[in-house]
Amino acid sequence: SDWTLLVHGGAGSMTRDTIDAAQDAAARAGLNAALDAGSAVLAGGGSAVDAVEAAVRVLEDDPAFNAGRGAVFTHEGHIELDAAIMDGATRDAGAVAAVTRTRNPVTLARHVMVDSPHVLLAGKGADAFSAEQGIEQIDPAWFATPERRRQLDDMKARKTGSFDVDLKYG
Amino acid sequence: TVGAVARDAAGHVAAATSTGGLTGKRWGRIGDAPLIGAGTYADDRAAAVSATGAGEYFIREGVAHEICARVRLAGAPLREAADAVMAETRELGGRGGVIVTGPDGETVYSFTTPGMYRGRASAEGARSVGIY
Repeated sequence: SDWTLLVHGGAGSMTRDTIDAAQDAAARAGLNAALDAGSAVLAGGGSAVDAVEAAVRVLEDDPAFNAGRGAVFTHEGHIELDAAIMDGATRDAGAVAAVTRTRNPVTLARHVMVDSPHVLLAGKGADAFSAEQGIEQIDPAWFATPERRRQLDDMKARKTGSFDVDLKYG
Repeated sequence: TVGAVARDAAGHVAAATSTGGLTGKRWGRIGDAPLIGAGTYADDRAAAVSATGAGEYFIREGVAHEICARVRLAGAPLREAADAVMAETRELGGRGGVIVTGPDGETVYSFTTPGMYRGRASAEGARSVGIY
């Protein structure tokens, strides 16, 4: 077999100049775990779309990254998650925006791709579709971390806008 | 933002991206990650792309689809297409990065900002993780 897998895992404002040893180790461990998950699928003859879903689910569950658990807060103090998936063999695609109760939004995006006639679902409707599909639901508190709350509080204290890309919390 | 691109043993590619967006986002703001063609795109005739960065600029450039279009229509190598599109996006004011794989298994990282966390693996046993 011949397969390849790449992953990226954004951790907000941390760069090589600002990251500490614990954060560095956590990020690297998370990326390695995602590679393990995706590689296992591909090495077993699985499809590319199965592999990217598996890898992203691991990163969504890892609080080191801004997705799923560990995602950033909105201005109002909520967490709204976005995800997309696309199969290059068929150019089928699915996506969700501003979902709040699905543990793994990438899996919900895949259900949009496979089990709906649509490409992009958003907000309450997407949450409802997720529940109807039997996808794992979770209390939104599960996504929250103290560090992301601190970053929101810091941003509000600075009275800067959410589109200050130099601050780059997200 | 997190994401993955893959090429399987059958030669098919796929892409996925997931994010919480920007800290303090308001008014129902949505970035590029869930917009097919902006932050995520896959086409066996070209490549699979997952992006992270200043979403509004990636949406305007149509980054993921633009990379694939240059490969498919102009025959551009993956590296050339990715770097050119990221450079154009930077000219608009947007910085970030993409991961790309083609149906032949070629892989590319391209980014215009620090803080890019990347990992790569292949059937040949190649394995790397880095913070760029």
